[in-house]
Amino acid sequence: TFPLSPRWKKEDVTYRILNYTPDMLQADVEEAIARAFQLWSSVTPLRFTRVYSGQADIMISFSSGFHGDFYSFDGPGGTLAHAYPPGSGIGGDAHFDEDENWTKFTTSNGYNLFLVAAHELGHSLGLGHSNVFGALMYPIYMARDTRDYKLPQDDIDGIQALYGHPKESAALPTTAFPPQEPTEMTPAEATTEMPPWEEPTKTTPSKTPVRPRDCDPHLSFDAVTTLRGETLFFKGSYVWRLSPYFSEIEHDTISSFWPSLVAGFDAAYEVDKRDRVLFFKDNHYWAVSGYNIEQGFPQPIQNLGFPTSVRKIDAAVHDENTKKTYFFVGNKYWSFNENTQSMERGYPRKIAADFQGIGHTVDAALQKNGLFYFFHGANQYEVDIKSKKIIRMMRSNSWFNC
Amino acid sequence: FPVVPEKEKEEMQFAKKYLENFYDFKEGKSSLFKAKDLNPMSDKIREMQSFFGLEVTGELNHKTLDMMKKPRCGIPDIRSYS
Repeated sequence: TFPLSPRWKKEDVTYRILNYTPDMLQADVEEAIARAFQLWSSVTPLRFTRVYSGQADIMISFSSGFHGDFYSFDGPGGTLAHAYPPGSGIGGDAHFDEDENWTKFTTSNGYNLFLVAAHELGHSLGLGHSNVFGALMYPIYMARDTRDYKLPQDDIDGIQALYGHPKESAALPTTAFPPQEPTEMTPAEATTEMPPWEEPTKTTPSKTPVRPRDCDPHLSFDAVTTLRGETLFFKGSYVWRLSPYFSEIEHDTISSFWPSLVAGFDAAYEVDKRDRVLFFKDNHYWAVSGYNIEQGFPQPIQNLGFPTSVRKIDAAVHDENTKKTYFFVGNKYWSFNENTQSMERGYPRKIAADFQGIGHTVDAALQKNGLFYFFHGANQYEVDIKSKKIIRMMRSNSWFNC
Repeated sequence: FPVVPEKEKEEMQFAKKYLENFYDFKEGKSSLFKAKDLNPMSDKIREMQSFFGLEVTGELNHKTLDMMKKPRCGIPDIRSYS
């Protein structure tokens, strides 16, 4: 609760919706707010009544930027909404940032109004923030399925500490709108035409259903790249993250970094001067900057200058000194000039012709500490960038201190 | 992920604003009883890391910054509106 535990001293609390967001139908806004109130009334003796004029205990509004209190909104993202503890005047009021995209769905393209309203109304009733991950009153927005949403126990404990338990006769909904479950829709479901990278026939199934052990002597990788000084090793949906900032290898999944990317990359490389990493899967590629996927992607690999006969890339590595990127396809490699964004003449060439001793395909490639590392199965070749000669051979997982 | 170097200053400003908004951080605020208050932001970062269950280092590492950048409610975590 807030300091001094402010609460409504009555069980009948009124609310009024002052205006609406244009992002949603008015009926959907009203339903989201009513459902949010119902969450709290179902576990307390409180009853909520909507009023349409005059002063209500809880005034609900959408606005952007400065909106008449000391806490201006900040544009898209960041702060989504805020609400005041019970009290007169502004007390209890809930404000929603109109610069956000409000939705009744649980998607990555907007914020679910029901979830945010339920949280804010918790403040309106006297609850502060909870540090219990998963609680409704946790301060961070977490998208989740709102069908049959139940108030977490931490929130129930909090609100009942202020208002007690519901009366036996109060089992019926007390809001103007009975709770209805909106139909959830994923962005993919909302799209009538499935984009090519999501067509089942073109998706390579994950190569590894279970994460291999770090020191598995047979461990191989689909792709390896640097990213802002860290090194990421990919296999199936899994990522091994080697960072100068932590002593241990971090284990992650591709979806935890880039939820919309399909797992099972074929190749990846970083152009660190542009703070950009390119990921390749089948005949498409994506550009990311940190966690953000750049707009306009995926693009077909033919946009880089590959003929249509090339259907996928095995590996890619960028040389920051020459600004060239080498793409490995079968037993050949191509050289791409990052300055001119075009393939160099005279390519493809046989890998073995220039990189003597590499007489096979390259699964993944990495440029690190001024050297190339070519991965093939459980083996890895350290290669001098200038002379293109093999310096030594190691296990692919030599980076994991096995 | 770590921030790109040219963004570091910008990120520090962002973190400062975040701590001012949600953790009652006031620049220049020092305790009479503390002889050395070299980095007043560290205490607030620790407070924030502790609240979110992050490793408490007092440093603005990438996990802390990532948490600060997540969309959230505008109510402060450790004090009430005044």
